[in-house]
Amino acid sequence: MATGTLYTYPENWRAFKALIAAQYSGAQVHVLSAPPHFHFGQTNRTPEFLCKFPAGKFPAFEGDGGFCVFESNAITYYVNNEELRGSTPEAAALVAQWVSFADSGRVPPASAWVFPIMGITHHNKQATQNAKEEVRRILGLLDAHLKMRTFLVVVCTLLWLYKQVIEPSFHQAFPNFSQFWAVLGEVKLCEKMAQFDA
Amino acid sequence: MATGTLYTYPENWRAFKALIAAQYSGAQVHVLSAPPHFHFGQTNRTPEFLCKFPAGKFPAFEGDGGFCVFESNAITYYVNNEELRGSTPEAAALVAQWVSFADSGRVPPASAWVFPIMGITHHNKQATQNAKEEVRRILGLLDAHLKMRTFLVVVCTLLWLYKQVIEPSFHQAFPNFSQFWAVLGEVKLCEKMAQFDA
Amino acid sequence: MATNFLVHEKIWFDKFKYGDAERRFYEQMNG
Repeated sequence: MATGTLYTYPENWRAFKALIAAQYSGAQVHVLSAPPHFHFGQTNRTPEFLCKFPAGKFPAFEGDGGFCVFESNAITYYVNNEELRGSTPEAAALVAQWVSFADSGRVPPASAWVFPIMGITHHNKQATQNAKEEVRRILGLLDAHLKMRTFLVVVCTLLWLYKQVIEPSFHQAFPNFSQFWAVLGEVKLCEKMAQFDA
Repeated sequence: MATGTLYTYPENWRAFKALIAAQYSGAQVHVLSAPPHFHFGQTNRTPEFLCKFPAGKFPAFEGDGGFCVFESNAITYYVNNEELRGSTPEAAALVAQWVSFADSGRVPPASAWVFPIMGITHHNKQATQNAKEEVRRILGLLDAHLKMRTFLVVVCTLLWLYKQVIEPSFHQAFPNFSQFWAVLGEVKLCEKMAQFDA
Repeated sequence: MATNFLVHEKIWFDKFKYGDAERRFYEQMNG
């Protein structure tokens, strides 16, 4: 059972994956996400941090025994238990499949749709429209596959969307998602699709 | 030991990962990449293909026992052996770390730099400059870490770069890469950094 | 040959831009 410290900035959906996995596996994960232990933009540039985590990325995990790993999917794997990792090569391959599909298929359109609304990146009407259609396509594909299955890693990449833009009318078409939120606690689902406000 | 069929288009660096892993594990992988068995853009739109591989993506693997998996990292995991998957949670977490780092940190700048040169996407001078600097940063980070280690998944994401733009003067600074090519056979390394030609 | 296929590849070319913007956003948020 892994025990250790997770360095991240607050509200980091990438860290949620590992924290949810730890809830299931019972791993003891101590989160450092605020001063004095953690200053995003400074802590990750100190020589001692870069020596442990050369990419300087968050989240980063340091096991009590000194084992260091970065990349949220790798941390999630490490704090997981055998069952959630996939106890057969087929099960483990399918976990890897949906993890990879989440990162390559969902994060880009989710960011392209929501970041401009949050003021993180510039707004581009066509890019937003493209992202919205891509999200609809991906959700449709997932919805067909999520019957009877739980994909926690997927839900963390959907957080932005459900908090900002996917209003009930949008996600009614994908009924299999609602069970996921039980693990994340009350996530305020978007009531009204947020629009870019210049 | 996995045995099955890999559907891909020819020269697909994503498929190379699984094929190299199969060489190490001894898995019997039969590649279908040309007509009549495989028509890119048609095969992946047939109902029978989409029933097995709902995302319609390549490469896609179908085990002789009927197990189907897509996403190259998941296929590579499946055709791998225990040793290459990582025989301890720490080893497996580090494999997952570098696989994730390769996809998130290397594929975007490598494609942004090389695709315009190959005429696949539009050229943007600043984007190419950003990509070149990002590649240099990432290679420096990797070089420091690749002493005494073999990261085959990494090398597959570097193929384009080494074939098109990284000339000897560029990769002299990263001596730890040369051992990798032994696995890929003779890869014609770039002699002269290809430039965009309008 | 490979280019005919690569044109269909879904690559997040803007990853660099989004990653940078997200990092700046959270650095500001975290003072």
